[in-house]
Amino acid sequence: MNQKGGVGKTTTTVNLAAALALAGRRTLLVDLDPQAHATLHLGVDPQSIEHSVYDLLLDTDADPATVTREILPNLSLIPSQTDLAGAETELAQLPPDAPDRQRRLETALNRLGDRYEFVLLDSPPSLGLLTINGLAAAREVLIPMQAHFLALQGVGKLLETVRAVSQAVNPRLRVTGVILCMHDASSTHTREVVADLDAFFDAQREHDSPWRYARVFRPPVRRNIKLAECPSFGKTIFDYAPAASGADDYRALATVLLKEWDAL
Amino acid sequence: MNQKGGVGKTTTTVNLAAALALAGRRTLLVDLDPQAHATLHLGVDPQSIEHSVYDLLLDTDADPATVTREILPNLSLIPSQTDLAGAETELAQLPPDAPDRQRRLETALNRLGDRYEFVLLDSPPSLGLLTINGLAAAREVLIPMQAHFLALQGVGKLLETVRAVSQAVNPRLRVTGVILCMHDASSTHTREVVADLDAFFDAQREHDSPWRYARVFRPPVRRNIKLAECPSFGKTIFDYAPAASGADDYRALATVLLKEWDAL
Ligand SMILES: Nc1ncnc2c1ncn2[C@@H]1O[C@H](COP(=O)(O)OP(=O)(O)OP(=O)(O)O)[C@@H](O)[C@H]1O
Ligand SMILES: Nc1ncnc2c1ncn2[C@@H]1O[C@H](COP(=O)(O)OP(=O)(O)OP(=O)(O)O)[C@@H](O)[C@H]1O
Ligand SMILES: [Mg+2]
Ligand SMILES: [Mg+2]
Repeated sequence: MNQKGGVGKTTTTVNLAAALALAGRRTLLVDLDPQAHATLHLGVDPQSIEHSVYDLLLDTDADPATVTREILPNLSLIPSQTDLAGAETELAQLPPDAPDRQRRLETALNRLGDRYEFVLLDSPPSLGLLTINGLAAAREVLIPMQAHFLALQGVGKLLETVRAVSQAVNPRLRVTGVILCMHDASSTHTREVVADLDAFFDAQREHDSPWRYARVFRPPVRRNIKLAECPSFGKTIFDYAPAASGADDYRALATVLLKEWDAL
Repeated sequence: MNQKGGVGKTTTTVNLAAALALAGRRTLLVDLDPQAHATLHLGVDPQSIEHSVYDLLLDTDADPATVTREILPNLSLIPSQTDLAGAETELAQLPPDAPDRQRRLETALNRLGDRYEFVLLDSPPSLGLLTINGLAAAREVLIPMQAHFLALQGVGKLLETVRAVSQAVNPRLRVTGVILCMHDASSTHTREVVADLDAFFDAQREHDSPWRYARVFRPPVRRNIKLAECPSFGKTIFDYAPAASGADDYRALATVLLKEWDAL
């Protein structure tokens, strides 16, 4: 999740989910973005589908199993469609105190029980009701971002949003950490930004906040044009260019995250 | 302008403005984004300023000269500040038929007369009232974007928004063209996306639309880490790394655009 645009949310959600699936873990990806980029990325045409995450948000009886499709071994998808923008408006028109307009997704996904070991949500670049539904349903937040000066400016606001949602709706929500995307390790400046982020999270360890145990994950995901190419073929990096650095980096990240999650 | 995030709007507005200034043309940059990245990029602390574009939007008598500051020879700035997000909300609370809630900026900037040869507006990544004020005030739209598959998906919506504003508010508005940012020329896929864009604009020549004469400008702006570094020093690429490829590319683009504009 990151309200800033073009930071690598979709690329990370798709390829991390694929890496978890390849590691033998039953994984579900939920596309929460009206742009439907994760859906496109996995080779599904958002304009051709009739059942999507939209149904889960607006029909309180919808069964998530009916909107889920199997994409690859161990990898399933609840797709988005462009109408999802309308869903956000419809949800917003429910009275603000409607207890469940932030929990529609959580309620629906809970019906899946333990069918999946991991559920990854791809959020839109905004802090609206779709993202809030995602934060209400989630246990953890991963923050994809670039190690650039201008990218650093938005992190504070993002964390405050997570804190607000955890206090209002989802006390168990925690920020697991930052995933560095489109990384250029050759620049001193990049290293300085990463050092800034490391120092920030270290300083937070003593305070009670949802990001108390957050850190910047290694390895960073290096800039790799293959990652920008594979969505146009409807493939993950592992099917399109399994020997590319993008595949190495997302596979390595999945391993690091699995260690963390399996230890819980 | 581009409603997608992180595509190069600020980097392009700032460095193109700087290139025009270096070419001896009196240039004004207006930061229309509550993120205030263009303001930061030019070395101005948005948290320290008292007068900004906000005043122009909410005080119908404000004199733009009083909120303008000189940054470099031939380059002035009307800065933004983080309160600008509140300005968008206040504007939105005016009745929808308030004739001028879309024209506040245009009215204010018209008071500048011909003090500047070029006025460049840096827009936020959204299609809200701030961007609409920008489109109402502008003569031309430049679209920064990356030549990636997923970036292509949003262009249609952007053009439709420009069309809607030109019909409702600003009939002289036209899309001048696309500026390719963060360009990786080594990829076949990138060349295919550029070819798609070229073909799209060629096919539009016969139709009456605001993008009838739009094209993809050359040269593309190559990915160059110096462009991501210089905002942290409050400098344009020409002050930070004048020999870098980023400086070459924005200087070359400014020359191409000047040819087009001087011919008008
Ligand atoms: N490591 C990488 N190397 C090269 N290109 C990348 C990399 N990661 C992402 N991209 C490309 O950068 C662009 C932005 O990435 P992506 O779409 O994943 O970001 P996002 O945060 O989901 O964007 P949005 O805010 O629009 O949802 C896409 O064209 C993507 O293909
Ligand atoms: N050609 C380039 N080479 C390397 N980095 C670049 C280049 N152009 C832009 N960047 C960096 O990419 C990031 C996004 O660029 P920028 O902030 O200009 O986009 P934007 O469209 O204005 O984003 P927003 O939607 O948040 O306003 C920034 O960190 C910027 O410094
Ligand atoms: Mg995305
Ligand atoms: Mg910007």
